[in-house]
Amino acid sequence: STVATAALNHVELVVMPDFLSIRECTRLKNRLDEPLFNVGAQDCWQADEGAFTGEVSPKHLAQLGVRYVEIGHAERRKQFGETNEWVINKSAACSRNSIIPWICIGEINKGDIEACGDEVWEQIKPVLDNCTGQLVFAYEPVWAIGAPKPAESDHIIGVVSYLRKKIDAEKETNNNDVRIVYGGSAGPGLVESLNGVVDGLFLGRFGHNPDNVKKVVEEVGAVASK
Amino acid sequence: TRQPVVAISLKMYFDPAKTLQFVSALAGI
Repeated sequence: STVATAALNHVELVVMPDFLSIRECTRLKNRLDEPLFNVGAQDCWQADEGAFTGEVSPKHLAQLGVRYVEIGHAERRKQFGETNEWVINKSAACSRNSIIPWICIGEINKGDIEACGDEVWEQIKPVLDNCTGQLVFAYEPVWAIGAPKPAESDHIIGVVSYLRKKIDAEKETNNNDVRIVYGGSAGPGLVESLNGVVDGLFLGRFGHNPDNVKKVVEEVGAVASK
Repeated sequence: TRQPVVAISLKMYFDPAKTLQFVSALAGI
């Protein structure tokens, strides 16, 4: 099956492979007659050049045709000691290299909407202050990762709406083009239940099946066209 | 209006051939 029809219906599709597969994926993308998908990376370093053994430069990724870089995933924060400062610096590094930072955000513990929203806003605000142009924030509460039940739609709607208001209130000083997607366990029907507050979804394991991706892209497209 | 976006982070593939197979299937190639 192909997502061609669905994806071209106003939904942007991004594939973020491992570093080793990026070049092949961009080649494959460039073979297509239509721009069906964009290629992203799963991390980068915060400097364009320098002696940082083993790290990947955002400048280099841009040269390979990478359009997005995922930054600050909960796994990286937990297992590799990724700090908020690194997330800010990496986002700025992407931004200055014309790559759109795709920043993973979320509160640690479950709480009321305002408390969670304020905690997540602390992750968003410095990124807005240090980047220009397009940004994507992928929201997933940390407490919901791997939990038996995903975060409730009401909670997601509440926090994302709270963040959207805060972002809109910054428009005069931060004129970024900001999209907020939901980054948690996504399955069929999720995006519909979110009442159009999110600008899309960030898929993990569920998206490893092309048929699942097709379904989700169609759902996101249907919600967006309402 | 903001363009909706769906992204897939291919974290669980540790085989470049499998990754390419997935992307090819997605693209209908």
